[in-house]
Amino acid sequence: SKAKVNKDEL
Amino acid sequence: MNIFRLAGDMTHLFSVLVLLLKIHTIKSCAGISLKTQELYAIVFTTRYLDLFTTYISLYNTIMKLIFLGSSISIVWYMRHHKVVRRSYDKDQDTFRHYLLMLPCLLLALLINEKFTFLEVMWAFSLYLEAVAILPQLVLLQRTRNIDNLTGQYVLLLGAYRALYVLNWIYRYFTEENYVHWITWVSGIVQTLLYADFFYYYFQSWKNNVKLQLPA
Repeated sequence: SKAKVNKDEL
Repeated sequence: MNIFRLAGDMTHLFSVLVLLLKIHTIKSCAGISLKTQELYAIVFTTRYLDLFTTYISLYNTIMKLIFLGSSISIVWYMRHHKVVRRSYDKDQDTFRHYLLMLPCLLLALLINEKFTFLEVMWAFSLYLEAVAILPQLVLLQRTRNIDNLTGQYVLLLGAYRALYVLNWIYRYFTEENYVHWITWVSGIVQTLLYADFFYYYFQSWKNNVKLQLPA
């Protein structure tokens, strides 16, 4: 599975 | 951070400033939907729960605190401030916004990135944000005279959403592993809700007449 992307948006 | 994202965040910030300006200096919230403002307060409260768990950047933390604080204080002003609350168009602002929350919650329980409390709340906040502008758009349509600040507020919110879509396109092509289906689909739905408003706003601007939406 894909690497976890940080939720860096507002 | 790319230019679309920064511009999106800044238009979002300006939209909040325009609204606070109207409330603080003119002491009026005429034409502003309390229902939409309450939904935004819930949206930011449920989305920014990660303030307690994940540190991303100082910018990120400060912006989250600004959006949380401003949305909650706008609701407080509209409900409790002795002058501001008198200008609230209560009889026109009749959208039953609580009915939007249940389907959003059910959808979040079904479609999320991971079945944990924070992830379900995060998905819920995105679904709810997508439809949170509806009470405001309905109120605009009912209000015969839309004042400049209210028009600009909605225009800035719409611009913020459109810039976020450009930001996602940019990131998709420049970053590896950047895929956020939930954010994208709900964000595009949200942006489309503004299309009609944009159309009438630019018509009124082009023809230099006061903004009025058809009944």
